[in-house]
Amino acid sequence: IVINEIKDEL
Amino acid sequence: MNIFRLLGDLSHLLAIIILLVKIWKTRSCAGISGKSQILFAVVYTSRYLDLINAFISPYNTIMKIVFLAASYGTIYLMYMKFKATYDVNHDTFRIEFLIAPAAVLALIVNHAFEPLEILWTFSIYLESVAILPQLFLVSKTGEAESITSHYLFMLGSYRALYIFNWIYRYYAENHYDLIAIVAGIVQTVLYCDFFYLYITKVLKGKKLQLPA
Repeated sequence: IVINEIKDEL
Repeated sequence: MNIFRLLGDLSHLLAIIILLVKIWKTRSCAGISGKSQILFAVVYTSRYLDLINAFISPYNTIMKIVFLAASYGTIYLMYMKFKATYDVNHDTFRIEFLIAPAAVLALIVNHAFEPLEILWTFSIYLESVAILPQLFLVSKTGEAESITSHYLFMLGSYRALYIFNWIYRYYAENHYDLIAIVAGIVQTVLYCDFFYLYITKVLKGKKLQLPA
């Protein structure tokens, strides 16, 4: 599970 | 990018455009909480600082810039250009009671104790409650214009659609962010009462009017 690896959301 | 995320972003964008067009066309910001608009500007500013140090996609960059510009544009219209129409006597929510707890919580519950990470977390917490001054204003005046209701509905739908996006991402990409999810659920729950009134009244052509 990747937790918040890249914040790609707005 | 999935359909929920895209619809969520479009709903968010539409909300912001509805608000700007409403103020511009009617030359009035009556019924709109300047306090909520200030909170949203703080939210976008603290969250989108990563424009400086991280590039994700042209879509991501453009949307961030649009949200920032629209947010500051709204504040300009409310506090400068159409200041005379601003409902200052009803917009009395104390925003420090939202900003301070969001800041404290961001310092305690975050993914990493780093300046940008704490600011991002603060923006997520603050966004979840940023609509409260607006809802408070509507409850104080007891009514909202249809266009203001459409704005609120789009703004509420945005985070609700993000919840579906997070469910999808959990299963499809093994991706989740508990801070965003919990805050997003809180944010959506705050709109539930309004959603009910919107569906039962505004969509049937009636004005959103609260019982006296």
